[in-house]
Amino acid sequence: IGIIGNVQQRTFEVTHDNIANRIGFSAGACS
Amino acid sequence: KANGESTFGAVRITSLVPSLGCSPSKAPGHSSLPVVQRNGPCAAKSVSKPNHLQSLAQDSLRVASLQEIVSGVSRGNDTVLLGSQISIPARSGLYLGTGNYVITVGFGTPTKSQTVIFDTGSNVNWIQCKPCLVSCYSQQEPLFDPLLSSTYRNVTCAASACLELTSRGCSGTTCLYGVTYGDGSSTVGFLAIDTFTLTSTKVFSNFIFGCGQNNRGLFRGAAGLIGLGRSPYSLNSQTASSLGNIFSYCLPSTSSSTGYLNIGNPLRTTVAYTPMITDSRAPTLYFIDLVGITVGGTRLELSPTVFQSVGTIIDSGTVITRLPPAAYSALRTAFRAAMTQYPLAPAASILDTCYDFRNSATLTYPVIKLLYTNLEVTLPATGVFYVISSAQVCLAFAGNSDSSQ
Repeated sequence: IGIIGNVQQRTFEVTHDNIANRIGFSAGACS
Repeated sequence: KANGESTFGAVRITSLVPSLGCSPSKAPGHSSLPVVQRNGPCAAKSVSKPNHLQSLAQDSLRVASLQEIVSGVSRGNDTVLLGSQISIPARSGLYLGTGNYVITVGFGTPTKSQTVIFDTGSNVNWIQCKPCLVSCYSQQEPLFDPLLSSTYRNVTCAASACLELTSRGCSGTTCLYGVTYGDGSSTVGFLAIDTFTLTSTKVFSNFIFGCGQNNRGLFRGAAGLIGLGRSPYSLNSQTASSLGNIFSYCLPSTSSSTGYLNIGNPLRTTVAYTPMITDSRAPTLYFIDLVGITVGGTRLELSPTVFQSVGTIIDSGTVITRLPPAAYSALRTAFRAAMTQYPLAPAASILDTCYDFRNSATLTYPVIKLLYTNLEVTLPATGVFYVISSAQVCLAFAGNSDSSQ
């Protein structure tokens, strides 16, 4: 398996939507 | 530029390095929780702080344990003890890794603050509890005392909450939980129910968690752990009826700033989505459909099956992204080709592409995009580099050791 680690998640708001089964990214959400 | 988008980025070296003081970010909403890197200036002083090489070594162990969970190769059953009389079976599981990010939440009535690791790769919530019948490690806040909470109660062995636990036992009629982590760290105690305070406006009664009485290992001062995985015991699953089973978090770029965790609808309105995949090999982990990578505006010549044949997890507790060997090799080659103006520095553990930027105030680097189904994610500079020092700034990706991992 590959793994997306937390360095590559920094500053995005990463959304885990377990209802709609989707993962979201919103750029520039925190410094 | 390609299609109007920059294919190279520029960043001041100093902006990648954490400052000595804490510069907390403004909370985006009153109902979100601050997230801090546990070893940085925004966190309370931890018991021990690993250096970069120790952190990367721990990260490799976490990755190895995730690989084992997905591959189904068990390291055998283990037994964890509560006192000398009671033992319960517990499979060795996830390695905690650096447990990088912590939040502060409340347990009991009246509420008592406890700073805990949060982890999308874990499912069982637990904190250390008095009377610590067997063992507790030191933590920054006072230990949670069930006797001081008017709403605390133990779960009985006959309760469904107990029967559905993977690793459980009984002491008389009281349900015991146990978690053994891949590094041998473990927690055993009473399965409990109490009020849980996420924020002042998000308070939940009947929250199920482990009240740890025998806690050992590398938790380094955190009071416990909050799991954000996909099992019914995770925080998000337990709060789903009122908030929906949705959460979002923002991890700060350095340890001197803060991020947030939000349970419920995302705080941002501009969220771009890709499908969340369920993989029967590890149904409580979050899989995501990575299909390609671009470096400096050019897509690496890799078939999507390079990624899809093995699958990809997204995990808050793993530090460095791991790629299939062919993908990492192509990424490294393309990245190095675009960075020839900078002197290479020695490798750092698993990071084999490092540069010496001591003679540069600003660095120019090829933009990296991760391509998911229906979504392109452009990494900021802080998502490309792992900074050990200005003399050793490394590409923050690593390859798995074989293509079947």
